[in-house]
Amino acid sequence: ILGGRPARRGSFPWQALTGIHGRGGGALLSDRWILTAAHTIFPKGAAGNSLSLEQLAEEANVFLGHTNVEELHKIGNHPVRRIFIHPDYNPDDEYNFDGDIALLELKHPVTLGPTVLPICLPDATNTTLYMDGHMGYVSGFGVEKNFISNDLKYVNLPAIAREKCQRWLDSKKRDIPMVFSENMFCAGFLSVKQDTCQGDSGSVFTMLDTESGRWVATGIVSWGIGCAKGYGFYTKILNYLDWIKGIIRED
Amino acid sequence: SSPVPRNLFGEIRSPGYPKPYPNNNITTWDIRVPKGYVVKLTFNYFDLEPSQSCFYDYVKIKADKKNLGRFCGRLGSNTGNHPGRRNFISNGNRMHLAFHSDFTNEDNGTVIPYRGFLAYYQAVDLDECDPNNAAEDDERPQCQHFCHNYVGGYFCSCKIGYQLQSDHHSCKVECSSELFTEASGYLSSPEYPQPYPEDLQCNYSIRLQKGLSISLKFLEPFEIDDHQQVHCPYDQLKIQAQGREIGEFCGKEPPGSIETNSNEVDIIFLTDESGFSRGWKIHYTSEKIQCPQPVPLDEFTIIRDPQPVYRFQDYFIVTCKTGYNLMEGKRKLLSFTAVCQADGTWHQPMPHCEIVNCGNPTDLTNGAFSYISKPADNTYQAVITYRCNEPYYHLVTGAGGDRFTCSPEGTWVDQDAQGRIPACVPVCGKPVDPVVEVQR
Repeated sequence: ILGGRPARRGSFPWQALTGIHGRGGGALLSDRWILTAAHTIFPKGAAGNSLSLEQLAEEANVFLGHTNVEELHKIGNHPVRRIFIHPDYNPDDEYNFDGDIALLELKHPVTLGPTVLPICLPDATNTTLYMDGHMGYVSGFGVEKNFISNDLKYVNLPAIAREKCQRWLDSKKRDIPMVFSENMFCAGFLSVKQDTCQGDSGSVFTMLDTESGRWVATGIVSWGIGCAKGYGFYTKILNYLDWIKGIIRED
Repeated sequence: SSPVPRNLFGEIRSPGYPKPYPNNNITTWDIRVPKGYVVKLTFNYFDLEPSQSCFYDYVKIKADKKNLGRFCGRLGSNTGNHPGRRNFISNGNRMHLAFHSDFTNEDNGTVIPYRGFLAYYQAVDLDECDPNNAAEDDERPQCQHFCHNYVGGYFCSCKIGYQLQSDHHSCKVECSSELFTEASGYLSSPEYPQPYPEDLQCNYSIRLQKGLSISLKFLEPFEIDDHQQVHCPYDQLKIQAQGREIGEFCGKEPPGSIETNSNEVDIIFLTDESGFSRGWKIHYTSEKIQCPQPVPLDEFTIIRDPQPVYRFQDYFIVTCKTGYNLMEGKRKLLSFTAVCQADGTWHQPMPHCEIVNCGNPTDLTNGAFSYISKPADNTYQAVITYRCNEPYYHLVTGAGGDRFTCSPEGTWVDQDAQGRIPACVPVCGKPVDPVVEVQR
């Protein structure tokens, strides 16, 4: 997290620290599911994506319950039973992060408390979530000023209108032909040095639903061109509600 | 003289009959019929020389050492003694006939032929029971009680309670093994209400089926020889039930009614060699033996359709009030029935009722329950409520709510009688320390 602030314990109790292919983030859903980005499990262009999902589940590390990495490790790992990758995600397409969403099912339900609480999913009828300027908070253990953070940070970013995202991206496409699908949104600033960065992938972009008074996850940190050099791009959770609920409810 | 064979009938003819009989002839016949019969003789034809007092020719009939007559003459003659059609009957089984003819049958120089006689005899049954027929007292012993005549004989019998002795005439009281098996009846001392005989050893047994109880009631008059100072020294009436003695009685005061509680009663009556007491009479009855009235052991026990009295083969059913289990010791019963047995006891003891216990309520993951009624009370009608560890979880219940009651079936159920406990569901999006922007 660039340009952010240290998170207090109890402010982002859904924040998970993952260690599958390097550091990543995730968010607790209910008491036994971790929402994260698919590319934290199957990185783009990785030659070694040869392990099966079962093997990856065996080796996955998930930590919950603290804002300090060392303390998180002390608390202990939460073993993963199963991994669900969205079928639209293509690890071989480096320029297209469509379907960058995954679910990890923990072997054992976690006991909730002040430092471990789930994030809500958004209401499917809410049309204001991704409106231009709608502020949200992103937390993560990712890079800050070229160093990977040992403490959870958070930053307050606005969602950006699609046209602005596309326009900005088009200005960069000559070098990098990234795909901005309808299952994504972008957020952040063009000039303010506030953004998410490497290591924050999989963490959730959250907003406070003023009607219900609950924090809801509207995006998943997915990709960007550098860090704090423009907008960051996030998986649009609203488009994946059926997929998420289908997996969670079936269980 | 020729004895006549012991036939039941026969014919006797004068010598030469039907030709005139010879002179100077004496012929006798000794008629015998079997014992038990008498001889009946009748003359079909009689024609002898008539004379005064039958001096000349005659037939003399004798029986039982008596002369039954001396006969002579012919029908229509003025002199003589014609027997006519008379029946000559002996008292015993013998009759003697003697025929005598003198030296001539001449009358005024004329010989008159007299043909003689033709007689028939038959054996006639002797009614030995008719005292008028007694011939010789020492030959014919009398029946002590009853005499029964039959053709050719007789036999004796005795009154009820007496036994014919070996001489077939005398009777002696037989009461050593009198058995009564009817549900009710009467029994008394011999000859009652006449004085009872001496030297009695009577034993009256009442035997009824198991489950019946015999009651004895003494009737008036009651009279057994006694003594003022010594208890029943002469004659005794003892009553026993199933081997144990209920009492020994004598005197003039009847014992009244006795409940034996037994289906087997023996009444022993012993008398000595003298006395003129009138004896006793008992009316016995029986009814099904009674069992004790069942009494519940606690206030939760219900005896279905209680009866005022329970007797042999009756039964009762026990249930418990709602919320209570039937228990026999520590064992739970599904039902209970007790039957009154033949010995007046119930075939199994009364159970008791224990309050239903639902056991500890199911623990709620990420939550807890608390008792509303009484702490740690898991018995019938106890109430608990579930809650979750708030604010991290919230309670999701069925339509029956979060309150559970211990049911009569021994399970915790909600208001819809469902047993499934609620669930604690995670509360999302409610951090305890949400980010709050201050500076603007």
